[in-house]
Order: sequence, then structure tokens, then C-alpha cells
Amino acid sequence: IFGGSFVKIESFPWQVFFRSEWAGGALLDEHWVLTAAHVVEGNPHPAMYVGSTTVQTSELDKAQALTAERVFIHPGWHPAPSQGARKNFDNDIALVRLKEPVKMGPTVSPICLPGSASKYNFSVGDLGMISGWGKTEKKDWVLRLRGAKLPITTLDMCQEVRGKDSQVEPRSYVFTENMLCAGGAGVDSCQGDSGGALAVKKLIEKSPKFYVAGLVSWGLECGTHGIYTKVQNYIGWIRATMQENSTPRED
Amino acid sequence: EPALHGEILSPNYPQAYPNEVKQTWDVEVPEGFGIHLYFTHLDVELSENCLYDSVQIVSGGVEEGKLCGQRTSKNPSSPIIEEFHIPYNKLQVTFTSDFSNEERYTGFAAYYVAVDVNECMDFADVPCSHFCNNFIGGYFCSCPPEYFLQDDMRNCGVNCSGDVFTTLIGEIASPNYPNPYPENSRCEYQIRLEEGFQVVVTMKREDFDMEPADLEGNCPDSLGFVTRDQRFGPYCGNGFPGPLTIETKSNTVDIVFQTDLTGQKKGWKLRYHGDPIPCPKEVSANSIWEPEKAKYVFKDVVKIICVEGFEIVQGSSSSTSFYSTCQSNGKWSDISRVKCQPVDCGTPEPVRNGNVEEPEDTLFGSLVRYACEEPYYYMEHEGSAEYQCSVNGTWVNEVLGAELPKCVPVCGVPSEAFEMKQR
Repeated sequence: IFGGSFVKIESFPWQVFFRSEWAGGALLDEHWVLTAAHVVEGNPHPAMYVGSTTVQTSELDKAQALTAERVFIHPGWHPAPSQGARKNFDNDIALVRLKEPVKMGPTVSPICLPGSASKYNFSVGDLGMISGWGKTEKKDWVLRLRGAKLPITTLDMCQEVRGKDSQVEPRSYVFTENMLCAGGAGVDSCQGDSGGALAVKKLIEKSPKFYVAGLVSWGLECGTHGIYTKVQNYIGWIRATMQENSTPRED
Repeated sequence: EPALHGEILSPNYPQAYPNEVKQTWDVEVPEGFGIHLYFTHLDVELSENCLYDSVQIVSGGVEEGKLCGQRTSKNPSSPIIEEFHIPYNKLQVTFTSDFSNEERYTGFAAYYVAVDVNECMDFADVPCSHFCNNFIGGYFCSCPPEYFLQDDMRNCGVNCSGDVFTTLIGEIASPNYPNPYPENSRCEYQIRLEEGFQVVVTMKREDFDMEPADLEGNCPDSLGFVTRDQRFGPYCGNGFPGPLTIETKSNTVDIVFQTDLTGQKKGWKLRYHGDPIPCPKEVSANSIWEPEKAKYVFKDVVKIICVEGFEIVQGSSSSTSFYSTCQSNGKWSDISRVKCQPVDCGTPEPVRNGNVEEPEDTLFGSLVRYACEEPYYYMEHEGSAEYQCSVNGTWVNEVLGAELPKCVPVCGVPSEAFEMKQR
């Protein structure tokens, strides 16, 4: 996280830590974690943890470990090209079904899924929050959770980003309507934060709650603007996948 | 087999008998015979009442004679000095001599022979109720037409026993009714109905006329009813003296009609019918009976239905009704074993991520409330917190029915706000 600060897991109780991928995810309910497809595309059984602010082994031993029962990668996710860097992060979304239900508490609780109704739409300027153990201005990764607030901006802002590396041609990357752009003023997510939630608080039915508007997906240069998977476009798929793969009791 | 005759001689006969002697002879002849005992020689010391020496004859514990002195036959053509006719087939002869005899006495010589006894004539009470036939060595009884010799081989009675009545309705009368009944008879009638029915005997007063009771109130001729547990009667006299309807409470009744040798009357006639044994109308708590009847009798079946909120628990199964049958013993089947007790829903099931208050009781109508572990969980269905113990023994909620409430995680509400210093 660039431009963030140390935070407590209690402020981001939905934050999931993907240990071997060193990435993030968002807890949706007792049995499901939402993350980016590129986080889990290589591992059908990722090891995950929730409820801990720090992720050193001694702390993780005390945290709630989650065991993946099955990974569901969005069918529209394209496998990485055999050569060179991935340019297409369209449909960068995946679900992980857990073997055992997660026990909620002050350090663990899910983030809300937005509905597909317009009242759940996120607008440019909405202030969101991101969190993760990923790269910061000074370190490649951190052991203690960091978080930051950042506004949703237009996708153009992301397309105009110039990477330090002039070799990188922004226009060679795929931008779609399934993506959100957020950031600015140095606040951004970065490698290691992938899959974490871009949480936006909305007051719906008189009750303010955080909804997952996006998932950390990719970006040209950390510390500028980042691209997030636009979760609202996948509500149908998410609901259907959870529905079809829930245990009978969960219906 | 005892001999038909015999000889009895005093000790050392015909020499003098010794002093201080007591000897007894048990004389026995075959049954049906009497004994003719006679003495042909008697030479025993004389004394008053034959106190010193004597020959004593005893039969049936009665002394028939005691002889002493010296005697000879008075009848030149008969050697008999003394003789005895005993109508029984046993007697005892006992010779006694004391210690001093001045003279020589030669004692006695006696003989006995079995003689036929005429059992029909020789005794005061005739051994047969009707005809007595004597023969040498015994007698036999015989009976007039229509009469049969009873097992005691003495009494004649009509063959009026052995009838068994099994129909639910019937009529029974004394032999030859209304003509005079046979004397000296014992008639046994049996009424045997199916278990579950009681025999009800009905008699018209005028259908009963028997020899009246004697001064002690004993009935020479009598009619009585006997069941396993009770005895009705005996009855006699002119006009039935007992209740005109007798509920015997038994499915079996023995009727005994007994007559003596005299005083025949017209006898009796009765009717009977089988009444199904009644079963009491029990009040079993928390239940209703179907069908509702004023009276229940044998073989009636009732369905005992528990009122709402009550059930019958048998082992691991439960039901809200059961059937009971009025049994032949006048008791209901199962009724004591099976009770309608309040439906007990048992301890409500726990739910994940929630809890249920400990109910005061878990019987029908009780209420319990579930609550989720707030603030991290909430009840998925509004109004699904309260459950009531229902008639079928499950906890039921208005919204979810018997399905348990579900506590689902509260989303999007961190337990601590994230405050940044950013302006």
C-alpha cells in the first residue's frame, strides 16, 4: 500500500491474507473469499488467514486459518501469455470456497457484496479504503497490515499513467468496463495487495456499511492510480457460483 | 383273600390251658359276608362277669359276648353251645386266663363260617336309593326306568348332568318340568360363554316350586348357581326366593340342582343371556374418547385422542392417539400403560453463531428465543427469533416453521473505524 498507514485488522476485518501468494482477498461470508483471479490462478488450494494484523508466522499460528475447498476462477479470465508480461486483466476475479465456516468476531467479519441495483453503483469521487501487506514506498512487503483511503476516479486517469519505465507502453494494456480506477495523491495499492478489497461505505436502508466495490488487480506504476476489478459487474456470477456450490444447509 | 371258615382253639386244647394267658384271634372273611361264630366246647373257670378267665368276642369295637364256665350243648342233635351272628366281615376273639386255677380247665373250641349278609334287609338304612339286589357276598343297586345309578353305585338319579350351554341366550328347566322332578338326583348344568360376556340369569317367581326348607332352613331339594368367584343360593320353596335377575359377572356358571328322596315338586325354569362385560368409562386426563358412549362393553374399541399439546410417548416414538379395547375382564387394554402427557419439545437445538435462552420448560406452548452473536452475526430472517413448542413436538417459528433460525455474519461493519490523518 502506498500512501497508507499501519492499521488494525479490526478496521479491515474482511481482509484475507494469502500466505504463499503473499496477496489479499475479501471475506464475503462464512464459506467464501473473493480475490483476484491472478492471485489463485496457479494454486487450487491456497492457504489463507484472517483475523490477524500481522502476518509473521508466530502470529499466523494464532490466527484463524482458512482451508480452500475449491477455487472458482471467472470463466472470462485469460490465461497468462506464454511470453512476456500479462497485458489483459479483464475478469480478474475468483472465488474460493472454504472447507470450514469462518468464525466471525471483532477481527473477522465479511464485507458486503453490492447488489446489482443502481443504488449500489459506485461513482467517481466515492472514497474507498484499501488494505494489504503488499509493497510500500520503502518496502517490498510488510508484516503489519497497512491501509489507506483513496477516491474512485475515471478509468482515463489510469490510462494516462506513465510508468517510470518508458519501455512500458500503457496502450498495450487492455482496459475494459470491468475495471475501476482509483487512487491519486500517492495513495495506491501495489504488488502484494492483489485481491484485497476496495471498500466503499454506503448508507443503504439507513445502515452504513462497507461494500466491496473493487478488487486490487493491476496498475502501471505503484503510487499513481491503480486498476481494480469492478465487482458490481460480477454480482450475478458471484451469486450463482456461491449458490451452486453451497452446502444444502446454506441455502 | 380271607378264608370262608376257620377254627379257634384255646391254648393246649384239649389239655388244660395255662395260667396268665391273653391271646387274641383276628377273624376276617371276604367283604360282603358276615360271620357265624359258634362254640362246641366251653370249659373255662367260672367267675362273676367272667372277671378271672374269659373268652371275649368283639366286632366293630362292640363287645358281642363274654363267655366263661363249663357248658355243654343243650341240643343233642347239635354240638353248638354258644353262637354269634355278626353282620360284618371282621371280629376279634380274646381268651384271657388269670394266675390261679384250682382246677384243670380245658378251655374252648370254636368255629366260624362266612355267611352271606343280606345288605338289603339286614340293616336299618337301605344301601340303595331305589332297588337293592342281594347276592352271596354282596349286593347291588338298580334303578327304575329313566334313572341311572350314580357313581356311588347306590343312588339312582336321572341323567340330567353334563349339559353345557354356550349360546348367548338360553333356557334351562329341571327334568320333566313342569311335571314333578326326579327324586334323589343331582343335576349339574354348565353355562359357558365366550370370555367377555357375563351370564345374566333371569327367573320368574312363579316358575319355581321346590320342596320347602326344613326348620333349620336347610333345603332338602335345592337349586344353586356357582361361578369362579361367587355362589348364589341354594334356593328352595314355592316361588323363587332369590333376585329375579342375577348378574353373575362371570362367563361361566355351574347350576347345581339337588333333590332328596321325598317331596317332588314341579321344579324350576330359568332363562339366561350373555351380557357383554362392561368396561368402566375412565377419565383419562388430557384426552377425549371416540366414540363417546354412555356405556362401553366387551369388544368395544375406543380411540383415545390426546387433546392438543399432549401426546403418548412410547419408547422413542410418539403419537397423539391410541386405541383401547374393552377386554373380557372388564378392563381396558393399555389404558393404564399409556398416558397423554404434555408434548415435550425437548431442549431446543443450538444454532451456529447464536444461542438460545434456557427455556423454563420445554412443554407444549412454551416459548424460547434465539439470539445471534451480535454484533458480528444477525438473524437472517426477520422475526425468526421466537419459537414455540408446537403440538407435534417441534419448536416452530412463525416465519421459518420448524427450520432453525440462521445467524449470518454482519457484513461491512468493522469493529473499529479506520481513521486516517489524510486531509
